Amino acid sequence: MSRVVAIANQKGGVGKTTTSINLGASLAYHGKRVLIVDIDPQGNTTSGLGINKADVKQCIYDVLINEVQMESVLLSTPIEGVDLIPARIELAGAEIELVQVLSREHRLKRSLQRVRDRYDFVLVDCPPSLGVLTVNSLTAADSVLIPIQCEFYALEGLGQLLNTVRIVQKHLNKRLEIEGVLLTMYDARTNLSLQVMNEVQKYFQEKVYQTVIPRNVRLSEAPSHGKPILEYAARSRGAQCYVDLAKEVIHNGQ
Amino acid sequence: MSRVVAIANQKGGVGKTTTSINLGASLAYHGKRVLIVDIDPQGNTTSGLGINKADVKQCIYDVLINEVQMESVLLSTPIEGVDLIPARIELAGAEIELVQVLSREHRLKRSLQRVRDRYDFVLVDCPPSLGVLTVNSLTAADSVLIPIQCEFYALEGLGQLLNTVRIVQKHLNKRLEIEGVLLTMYDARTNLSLQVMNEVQKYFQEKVYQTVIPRNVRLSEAPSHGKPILEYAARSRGAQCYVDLAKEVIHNGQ
Ligand SMILES: Nc1ncnc2c1ncn2[C@@H]1O[C@H](COP(=O)(O)OP(=O)(O)OP(=O)(O)O)[C@@H](O)[C@H]1O
Ligand SMILES: Nc1ncnc2c1ncn2[C@@H]1O[C@H](COP(=O)(O)OP(=O)(O)OP(=O)(O)O)[C@@H](O)[C@H]1O
Ligand SMILES: [Mg+2]
Ligand SMILES: [Mg+2]
Repeated sequence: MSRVVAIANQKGGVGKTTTSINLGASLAYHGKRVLIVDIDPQGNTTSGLGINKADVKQCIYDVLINEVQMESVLLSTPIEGVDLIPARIELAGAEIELVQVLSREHRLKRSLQRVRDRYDFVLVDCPPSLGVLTVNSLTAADSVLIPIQCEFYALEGLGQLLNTVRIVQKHLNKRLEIEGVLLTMYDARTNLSLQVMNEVQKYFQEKVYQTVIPRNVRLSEAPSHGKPILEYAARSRGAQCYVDLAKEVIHNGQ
Repeated sequence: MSRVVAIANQKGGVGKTTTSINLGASLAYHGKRVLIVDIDPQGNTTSGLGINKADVKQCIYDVLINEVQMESVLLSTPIEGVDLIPARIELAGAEIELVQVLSREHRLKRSLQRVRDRYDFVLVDCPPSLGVLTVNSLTAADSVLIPIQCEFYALEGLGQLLNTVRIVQKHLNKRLEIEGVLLTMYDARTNLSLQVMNEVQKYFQEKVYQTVIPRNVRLSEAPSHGKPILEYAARSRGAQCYVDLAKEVIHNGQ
């Protein structure tokens, strides 16, 4: 039985892509089969995994717009146990192109049906907006994992995000749940991080992961080598925390 | 003669809001009259300036959708010389609502006509996407200021952004120029920052500001006090750098 998890937050730069790649790699490290779907037109997950976009012939755009089968765009990655559905620049046009399409919100869900059961986890890296690509992901997902940066603006957009989740639950996907809330870029030297952490724990309570991801420069260096943190700097705190997070995610699902 | 500058980059979390607030406050510190327009549904500029959204009756949404006059939503801020056009949560609906509207891209430009000449600078804080709100801003703007975070993913989306600028220049706003490229969150302890800086300077050459904004925790703390860095921590490196940036922006325009 596979779990499809959307990684979403419309606030920009909170660690959605970093979590997709490193949670994905850590789940594989624990023996799980993982598919990562890059549905952000920026395609940061695709390049962060070391894939050269010039070599990618077809991508998630072709699946959503031209109804190409998911299997024919699926790529294996340099990480054992992790496959990828890549994104390319033309995905930016999908928002407008999908407006005219019937039941546009269900495109991803329908195309994932054919491949999801080959994997234990399918992670979907969303763009920083609540547009049609994120709504597609929430409709296809069993649950949503919300990365929250330990900064002041982090709390501002949560109301909007939860509102969108409620609307999707009501009209598009009744069984959508919150997988968990992940605190990222925690900086122990500042009060601000502690204040945000306390607010988030008050708001989300047991949904907040025990594992907190610290600000760790190794995490921002790893994608420039096309590697997850586990391969780039396995003994760093960033790597250890994502391995711990994977344990929590696996455990919560049992 | 006022200058309308859009602050845009679809990559999330690169410092668009932080630059809108602190460049705005620093321009006012140099005696300029400034209007900041918050056109991001997250409304981070509005809250970062200490405005309580519950007190905001009308906002940029009403100007774009209900054709309310700009003057009637204009607010003064706690910063001497800086006014604000606020954003609220309903702005998230504008992307969809504007799709059906004729010449939707010109809405902001037309409504700014009535107020722009009261100011030396109008700064427009854009959301992390290249959708209709960012296109509206680029159509209304004389120039675009591009914040770029000194991180690996920073370079990835630049092609898309410049593509959008070119399309706007061709079809919507012939005189749109690049105001400048601002390097943000520079961390002198890492090689990555230096590598990104070198790439950006090779790509944009004289368009890159001499002033580089360092990663500085005071900048991320200031919005939680509803203040620009100049009022929260005037002697910090963050404050000095935004004052220097304002000098460069003023100087370039002469
Ligand atoms: N824990 C961390 N410590 C240090 N740097 C981090 C950490 N997590 C992410 N980063 C860096 O911060 C930046 C933003 O992270 P990332 O791109 O994963 O966020 P995102 O939410 O996917 O952004 P977007 O909204 O643009 O999709 C990246 O340069 C990344 O390398
Ligand atoms: N130079 C800096 N040093 C340290 N922190 C910074 C700096 N500039 C911005 N920040 C912090 O980094 C986070 C992202 O910055 P900001 O919100 O301004 O980016 P943005 O591009 O407006 O994001 P979005 O794409 O969501 O609109 C914020 O929490 C902000 O306080
Ligand atoms: Mg991302
Ligand atoms: Mg912003």
